[in-house]
Amino acid sequence: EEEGKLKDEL
Amino acid sequence: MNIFRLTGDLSHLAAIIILLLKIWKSRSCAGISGKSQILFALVFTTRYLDLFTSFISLYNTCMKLIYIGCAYATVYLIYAKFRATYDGNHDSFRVEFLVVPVGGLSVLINHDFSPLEILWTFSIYLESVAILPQLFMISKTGEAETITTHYLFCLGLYRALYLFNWIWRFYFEGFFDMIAIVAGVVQTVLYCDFFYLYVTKVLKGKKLSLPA
Repeated sequence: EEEGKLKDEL
Repeated sequence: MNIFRLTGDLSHLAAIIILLLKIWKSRSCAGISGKSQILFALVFTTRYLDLFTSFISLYNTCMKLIYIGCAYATVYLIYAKFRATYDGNHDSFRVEFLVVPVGGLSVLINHDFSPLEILWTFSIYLESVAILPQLFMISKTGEAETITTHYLFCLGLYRALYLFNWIWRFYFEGFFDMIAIVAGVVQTVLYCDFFYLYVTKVLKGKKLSLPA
């Protein structure tokens, strides 16, 4: 499981 | 895109539109915290700077522009057009107690020490507490108009739905964002007391008023 920013979210 | 994410976004949009329409139709911003609305405008501004650097989808770009546009329109209505109706005496929460610690935390705990990433992190942390001036104002006056409670319910529901979206994405995409999750949990918890009052009072047709 990778942690990081979910860039497509608002 | 999953159902929780979509309904979360739509709930957020509904909240923003309800507030704009409430102020516009009643020609009054009585009972609304201008400070919370300034904080939300700041949240969207610092989060959506990636509009200039990356394109994700038409949906993503349109929603960001709508959120930012509505946030500034709301601030304009409160502090300019209907300023005479703004209840500044009751909107006395000290926002520097939120903005300064949140700014410090976003510099300390972020995914990447770069200006855009720190501003994004700042917006996530700030959003989680931006409603506090509004909740403080309601606790001070002891009541809220029913339409204002619908606004708050939609706004609280949005982040709760995002929590389910993140659980979904963790299971089906194996991906999670700890900064957003922790801030999202804090944000949702802040609404719990209000959710209780909304269900036990407003949904039963009573006005939201707090015991003295």
